[in-house]
Amino acid sequence: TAVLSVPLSEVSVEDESFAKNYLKKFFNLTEEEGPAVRRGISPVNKKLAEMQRFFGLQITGSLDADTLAMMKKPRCGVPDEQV
Amino acid sequence: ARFSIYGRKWQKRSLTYRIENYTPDMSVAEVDASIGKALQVWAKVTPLRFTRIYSGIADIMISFVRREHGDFNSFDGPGNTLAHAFAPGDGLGGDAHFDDDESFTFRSSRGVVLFIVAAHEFGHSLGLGHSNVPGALMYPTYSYRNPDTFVLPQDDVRGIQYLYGPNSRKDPSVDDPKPPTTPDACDSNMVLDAVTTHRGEIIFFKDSFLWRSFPQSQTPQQSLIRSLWPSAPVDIDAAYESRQLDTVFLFKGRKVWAFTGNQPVRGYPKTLTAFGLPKGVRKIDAALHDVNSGKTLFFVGNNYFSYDESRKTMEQGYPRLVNQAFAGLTRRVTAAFQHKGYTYIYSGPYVYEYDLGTGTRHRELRNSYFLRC
Repeated sequence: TAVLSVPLSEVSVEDESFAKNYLKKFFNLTEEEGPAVRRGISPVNKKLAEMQRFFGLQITGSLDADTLAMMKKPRCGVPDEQV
Repeated sequence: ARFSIYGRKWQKRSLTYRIENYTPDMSVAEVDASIGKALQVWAKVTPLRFTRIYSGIADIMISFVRREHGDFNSFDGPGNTLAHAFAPGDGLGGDAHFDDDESFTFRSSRGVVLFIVAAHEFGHSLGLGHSNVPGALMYPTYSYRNPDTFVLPQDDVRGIQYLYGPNSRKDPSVDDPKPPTTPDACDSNMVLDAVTTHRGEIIFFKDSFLWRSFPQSQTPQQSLIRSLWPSAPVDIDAAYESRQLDTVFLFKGRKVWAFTGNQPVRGYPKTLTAFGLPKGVRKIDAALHDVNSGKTLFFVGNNYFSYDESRKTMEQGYPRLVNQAFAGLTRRVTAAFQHKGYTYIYSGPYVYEYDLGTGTRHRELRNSYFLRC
């Protein structure tokens, strides 16, 4: 984990794809359809908030530097949210 | 904040395990010892007993594999996912797989300590899910821990005993070390070990934990000190940042460690005398670097020393009494740091805000003031 705070602008498209796979693997992100999505609550934002809550991060619902840093830590492959 | 379970557990107390193959990273004896020790972590606090078998199907089958390995849950090469395990049950149930693209070690922090990863995975093999308590063994991310001094944390003890009960055969006359707990930032009676800044963050230390408070986020992030600095001490006495050197110094007893970012600085740990402190000083209580004067104050009991960072010498005329420089400060200083031009002196569970130039005290705050409860 770098002590330097990574400026937000540095989240790349690759990071976003990494984050999406992370949320699928560990927080049961599924490709949802339906009213909630149409109202703009993206499943990814929802799952990001759940992940941030689990790890005690600031709950922003968006892919910020802290969240990405936590996702990149070495970890166990068992999901954090059981189906 | 607590452990979680799958709702599935073994109905028997005597379980078998089998090591199917080995990683080339460690000797056979080291792998055997790591796996056996990892299972004993759980046996020590439950009625569970583990017997090794060398052929056939065991309850817990242990293997080192890479990428796709037959359970539709492929590994991902070096880093990221280190291992996984399955909840109690037939077939894959209870089995633990270790990603052999990782570099496993017996006890070195230069790789991933197999014992620590295995103990975590065997928690899953016995029915535990992940815990969201930082510092718990069942917390999802890996942190280096010294296998020789490892004690199963309280949250994990609570979790596994929720499933299987305590160790009925434990000898009451033997005092086991108390399971470590994770300090609560909002505990108004908590006394912090040290506080420092580093590259714009404020870092608070307690036991083997730290909280990092970032300028752009509300919630300080708790984690193990060693998840940031694997070679750092725990239960430290003091810490300060030298901005000129872009370095954080951590003090424990007579030794001083130094880190830039999350890299250890070569040549450390050094001794307190390297910072101009007299040989007779065996530990310090707190350290404060004054950005304006470039001096660093070392607090020892009722006294403090002043170290000139640029000349690397202790200033003449010290030690002096703390309450000469800090009005109204009558008790031992436990931590100190500067923030936005003010000096914050921790004493017990309180924080006093001072103008260091005049020594006047502005406010009395609680220790959780910066931890944003």
